Amino acid sequence: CSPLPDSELQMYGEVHSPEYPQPYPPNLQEQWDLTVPEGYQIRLTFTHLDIEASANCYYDSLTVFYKKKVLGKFCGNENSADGYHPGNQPILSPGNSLTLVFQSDKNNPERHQNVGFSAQYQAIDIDECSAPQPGDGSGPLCSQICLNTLGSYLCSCHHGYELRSDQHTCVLSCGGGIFDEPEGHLFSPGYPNHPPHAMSCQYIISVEQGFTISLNFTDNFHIESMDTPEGPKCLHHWLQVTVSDQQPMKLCGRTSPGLIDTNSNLVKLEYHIDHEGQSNGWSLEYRTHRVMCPFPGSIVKGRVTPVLSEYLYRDYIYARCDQGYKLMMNGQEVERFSTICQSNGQWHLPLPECHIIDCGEPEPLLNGGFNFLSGFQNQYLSVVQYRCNEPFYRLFGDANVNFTCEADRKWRSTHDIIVQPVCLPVCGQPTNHINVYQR
Amino acid sequence: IIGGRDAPENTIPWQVLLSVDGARGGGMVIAERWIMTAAHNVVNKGQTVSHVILRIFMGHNDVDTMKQSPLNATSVHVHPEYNNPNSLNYNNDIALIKLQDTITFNSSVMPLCLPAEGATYDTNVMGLVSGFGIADDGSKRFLTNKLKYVPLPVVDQETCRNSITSVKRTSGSIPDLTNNMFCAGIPEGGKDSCQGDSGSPFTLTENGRHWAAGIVSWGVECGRRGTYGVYTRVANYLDWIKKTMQEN
Repeated sequence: CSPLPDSELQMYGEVHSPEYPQPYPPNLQEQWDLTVPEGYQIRLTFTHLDIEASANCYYDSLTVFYKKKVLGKFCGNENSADGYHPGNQPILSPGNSLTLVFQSDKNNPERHQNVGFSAQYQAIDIDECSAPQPGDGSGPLCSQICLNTLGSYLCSCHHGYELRSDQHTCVLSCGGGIFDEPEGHLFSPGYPNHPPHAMSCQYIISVEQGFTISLNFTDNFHIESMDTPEGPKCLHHWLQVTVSDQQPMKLCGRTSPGLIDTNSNLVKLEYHIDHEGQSNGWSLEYRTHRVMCPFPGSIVKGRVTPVLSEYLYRDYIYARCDQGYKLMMNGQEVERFSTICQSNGQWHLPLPECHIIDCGEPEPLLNGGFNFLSGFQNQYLSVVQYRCNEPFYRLFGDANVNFTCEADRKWRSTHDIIVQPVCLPVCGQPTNHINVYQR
Repeated sequence: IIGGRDAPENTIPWQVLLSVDGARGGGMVIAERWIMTAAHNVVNKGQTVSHVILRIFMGHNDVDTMKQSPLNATSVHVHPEYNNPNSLNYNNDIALIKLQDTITFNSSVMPLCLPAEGATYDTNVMGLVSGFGIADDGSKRFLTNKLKYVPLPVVDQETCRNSITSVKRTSGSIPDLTNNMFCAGIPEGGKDSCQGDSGSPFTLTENGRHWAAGIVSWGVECGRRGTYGVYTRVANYLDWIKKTMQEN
C-alpha cells in the first residue's frame, strides 16, 4: 500500500504568464510554486514560450528552480537566434516541488509583442528503487529487496531475514518458521551462498494428522563437516532433522541426503552454523502423502469394494455379502457397512462377517408337518417338504409341497408366489373295513 | 338296526350319536366342524331345538364309552323347507349342526364324503345303514349301546311308492314319498333301520370311497315284509349344504 496523494496537492496543472496569450505587461516579477505529493517528481512541458530575447536572458526571463538550484533560465522563442529556449524537452524536477519565476523589465520593445509562456505540469512517480545509490555513503535504500510503489517504495527481505524497524535494512531471523501447506520449498538463509556466521535457524513443517512429510534435498548441499579419526562429523555446522518419537538426525557434508520419508506429520529442522567455517547451505522441497491403512482383507461369503492397490487416509471401503448372507457386526445384523481409513493408519471399524441368512421356522401346517430335504435347518437354500397326516388328510390339489429358504428370507415354493399348503380331510375311507365272510 | 351286526371298530368312523332332550338319534360327520342329520331330530313341535340341549358323541362304537366325551354345538341349521308339524311330512328332512370345536380326524373319526355332482342311486345297488337305534336278536327287539349296521339295496322309487300306497290302504295316514327321498331295504323284511337310527347315514360306495347317499328319515314299522326304509336323498341338497357351511 502507498499513501494516497494529498488531496490539496494537484497531480497536474497548467501555468502561464500574465495576460497570456496577450503580450505580458512590463515590469513584472511573478512566482509560481508547484508542489505534488511526496514520492513524485514534476515534469514541466512548455507548450509555448515567447519572451523577449536577450543575452543570458538579462531583461525578461522565466527561471525554473528546484529548491534553490536553477534548473533553467529561458527567454526568446523557438525561432529566435538569441535567448535560450527550452525546445520540446520537458524539465523533470528531482523532487516533488518546482518554482517558476517570471520577470520583465520596464522597457518592453513595442516592435515585439511577446506573449510570455504557457506550460503544463504533471506528477511523475519516482522509481526510488532504480535511483543510483547516494554518494553520501548511507548505502542503498533497501539492504535486500526494494519494491517501487506509486509515490513511495517498500523494502523487503529474503527468507531467513526480517526487516528492521528502520524499514530499510534486514537482519538475520530464521527461527520459528512454520510451514503448514501440503507442499513447499525451504532453503537456508542466503542459499546458495553462505550466510553470516553464527546462526541458528529453526523450521517446523506441520501438516494435518493423516499426512506424512517427505523431504527431498536438492543436489547442491553443503554443510561443513569436520574430519575426525572416526570419520567426518557434524561438529560445528549441521542441519538436524527431528521427527516425533525418533532420534534426531544430524546432516552435514557435501552429499545431499536426497529423499527422506519421515512418516510423520511433524518435522523440525534446526540449522546451526558457528562463527567459523563456511557452509553454503541447503535447499529442499517437501511434500505430503496420505497415511496408508493396511489392506482390509477379505470376507468369507462377501466382498470388499473398491479394490485398490493401496488404501490411504480418508479412503472408504464398503462390504457386501453374497446372496443369501447378511452383514453381522458384533453379533448384530447391519443393513450396510462402510469404514474409513483414519489419520492413525487404522480402519475405524473392523470388517464385518457374512452370516448365512435364516428364514426362521417354516410355517406349521395344520394336520400336517414338514421335513428338511436339504440344507441345514432354516438356512438359505434349505428345502422343506410339507406333508399331511395321512391317511386322514391329504394335500390340497397339486400345491407345491417343497419350499426353499430364499435370499429374501422367505420360504418360497418353486413359484414366486408364496402359497401355503393346506391339508384337506380324506372322506369316506375308513382304516378298517367290514368284512363278512359268511354266505 | 334290524337284522344287522355289530360294527367293528373304525369301520364307520363318521357315525355320530345325538342325544336331544333324552331322545336318541344319529348323524354323520361331513367336515371338521359339521354334522349332518335328519331335521326331525332337531325340531320339536315345529321349533329348532337349542344347541344347548344337544349332546353329540363320536369316535367309538360303544355308547357307554362315547358318553365320556360329548362335543358341543354352536348352531343348528334346519332345511328352510322342512315343515312337519304332524309327523306326516318328512320332505326336506335334513339339518346341519355346527360344532363348537374343530375335530382332528383319525382312524375313529373321519368325515363321510358328500355325493358327487350328478350322483346316481341305482336300484339294487347295495348300501350300508348304521346306527345306535332299536336292534333285534331275531326274536325280540331292544335298545342297543353298540353301533350296528346292515347292508341294504336301493329300492326302485316306483316299487317303494307302490309299497307305501299299499300300506296306506290298510293303515290310513302315513307320510308321502317325495323325490327328495329314496327307499332301501328288502321286500321280505327283516333288515332295516329303526327308531333311534334317524339321522344316521345310508352310504353307497364308489371307487372304495363311502359317500352319504341318504339320511335315515322314516318308515312303516321296522323290517316289515313289503315295506322299506325311507331316506332323505342327500344328492338333492348339495347346494344348500355348501351354502349353509360357507355362510356359517
